[in-house]
Amino acid sequence: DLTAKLEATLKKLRGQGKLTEDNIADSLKEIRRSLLEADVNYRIAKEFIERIRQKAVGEEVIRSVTPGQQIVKIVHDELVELMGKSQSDLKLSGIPPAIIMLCGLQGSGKTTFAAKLANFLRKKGRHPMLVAADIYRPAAIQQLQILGKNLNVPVYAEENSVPVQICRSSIKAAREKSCDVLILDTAGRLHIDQEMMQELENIKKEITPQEILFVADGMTGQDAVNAASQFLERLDFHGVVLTKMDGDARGGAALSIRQVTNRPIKFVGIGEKPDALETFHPERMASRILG
Amino acid sequence: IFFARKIDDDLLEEIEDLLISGDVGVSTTQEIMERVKRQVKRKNYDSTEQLFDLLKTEIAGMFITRLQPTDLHPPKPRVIFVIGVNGTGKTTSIAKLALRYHQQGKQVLLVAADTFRAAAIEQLQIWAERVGAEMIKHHEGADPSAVVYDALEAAKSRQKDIVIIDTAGRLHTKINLMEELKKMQRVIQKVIPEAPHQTLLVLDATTGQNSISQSKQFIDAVGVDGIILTKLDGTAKGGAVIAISYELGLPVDYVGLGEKIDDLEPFDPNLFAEGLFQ
Ligand SMILES: Nc1nc2c(ncn2[C@@H]2O[C@H](COP(=O)(O)OP(=O)(O)OP(=O)(O)O)[C@@H](O)[C@H]2O)c(=O)[nH]1
Ligand SMILES: Nc1nc2c(ncn2[C@@H]2O[C@H](COP(=O)(O)OP(=O)(O)OP(=O)(O)O)[C@@H](O)[C@H]2O)c(=O)[nH]1
Ligand SMILES: [Mg+2]
Ligand SMILES: [Mg+2]
Repeated sequence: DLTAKLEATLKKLRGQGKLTEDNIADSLKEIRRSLLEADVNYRIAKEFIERIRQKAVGEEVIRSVTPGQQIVKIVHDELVELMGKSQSDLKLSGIPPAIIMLCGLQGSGKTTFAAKLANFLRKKGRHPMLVAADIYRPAAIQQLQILGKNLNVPVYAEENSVPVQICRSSIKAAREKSCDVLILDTAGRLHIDQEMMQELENIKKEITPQEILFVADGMTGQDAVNAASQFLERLDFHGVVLTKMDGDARGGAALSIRQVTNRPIKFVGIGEKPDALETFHPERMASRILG
Repeated sequence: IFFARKIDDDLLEEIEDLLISGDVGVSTTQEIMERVKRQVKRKNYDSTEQLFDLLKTEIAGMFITRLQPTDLHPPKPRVIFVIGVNGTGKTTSIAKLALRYHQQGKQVLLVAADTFRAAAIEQLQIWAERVGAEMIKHHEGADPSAVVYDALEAAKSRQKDIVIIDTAGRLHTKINLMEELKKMQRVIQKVIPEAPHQTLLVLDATTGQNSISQSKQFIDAVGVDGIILTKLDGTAKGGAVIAISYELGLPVDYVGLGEKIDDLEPFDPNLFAEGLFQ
């Protein structure tokens, strides 16, 4: 683990009074390596190491811990601070129905998360309706309908229609069924697909969702910043969902996405079932990234 | 970045960053850079064109290429077992493979052995109809091994050339799900002793270093013959496959370049290496 690796590079700290540029240089290299292996974007890792250097240099060497532990604590605390407070508040006030729009790359877990979100909101006393706005993927509508049926949550769908129209009609359907939250499940798409990104912009413009969530796969590597920044530029989303975190991916994408978008990670997917949802815990995420 | 520059430490560092940003990974990047630096010194390179060609050659050379089976007497049916973690593109890739075989005049049978995920069977059914391939399915919640058993018996009696088995996405860390996969493999072997003739692991190009961990676990559980690397039409480079091919000995057989049924290409290591630098 990182502490053990750092101990080797920090032997020279024994008997030293302060952390200096020189005596932590090797440690910083080791930390950078660890972050890259954890899939933190390389630019973000560089900036992060710079912050650590500034925080660490000049610090007194604490006698009650090992030098490795001291540096790891600086790194850990900085990671926690960067990833922001644990907050999963959704903007759901105003004239009902409140509208939440989900977006992201192909296969990131949007449809599954839509069901999880419906489950979560219902437990909080809301009346959600799921909206099947993916008209492209074979059996996407059926997938959402089955998930809705299993949860006893209504699903709005239309045959031979287009996403903007489906979303617009769902508002009336929600009011008729006294549903106070709409969850729009959209098709996965590439951030470089102009037409498909335009479709999302059109939905946002027409439907004005209160909350837009970017759903990202927790195993995403260096590309995380590309997709996240493009989606942010086009949609200015409010929050991020990180899925499939029940695997063993270190999850460096969490830091990369947070840094490049400055948006909070609101939820974490930890399984395939509708109850496999957690709110984001920056402490846990920091420990995981550090391995 | 190679245009009209001299080969200095700055350029080498930029190349290193470029490889890292392509998900090549720290140790593989170091290996590539060390080889390249040695060659640059030895051959006294001074032009960036030479450097670029050297990098491409080195990277392309790290891929294991599969020796094409001569298939004078191809197994009938040839059984292809498709596995991988959730959402990587298995079902879509199977549709693409089915089309290729169909276009070669082969009789293809698809097996809907993802009995877990909502509408997984319906999804494959739609693709089967588009390709013109038959499909064997049970109901949602059925035992996937039972579906496989029935499908292989049907493939034999109906004289199918190719059987492609779609499985549920599963995280490689879930022991019970990996056991389920092993059981499916045992059932396949029972019905057709030489099968599965090809086990393909589907990896998502947007995944980072976790692809390596996935590959190791799937190899350990059921063995893997080749990789399908999907979503290479995005901005992700899929660089983790270099380590997977070089260190784990897995060839990359195909790349997925989109969501349509003809968006599948055989893997070309030279094109892949070039792609890392675009
Ligand atoms: N283990 C695990 N699997 C997940 C999680 N979230 C989603 N999945 C699985 O990931 C796969 C893809 O999920 P979907 O919900 O279909 O993904 P999507 O983003 O809607 O896909 P597209 O609509 O095609 O873009 C499915 O097999 C899900 O069961 C999670 O948190 N953990
Ligand atoms: N852009 C792009 N999208 C792809 C590619 N391959 C698959 N997809 C998309 O990725 C999403 C997931 O594809 P699936 O085939 O359902 O993936 P899967 O591995 O079968 O998913 P599970 O069975 O849920 O584990 C779908 O939206 C596909 O259209 C590809 O090569 N490029
Ligand atoms: Mg979906
Ligand atoms: Mg599938």
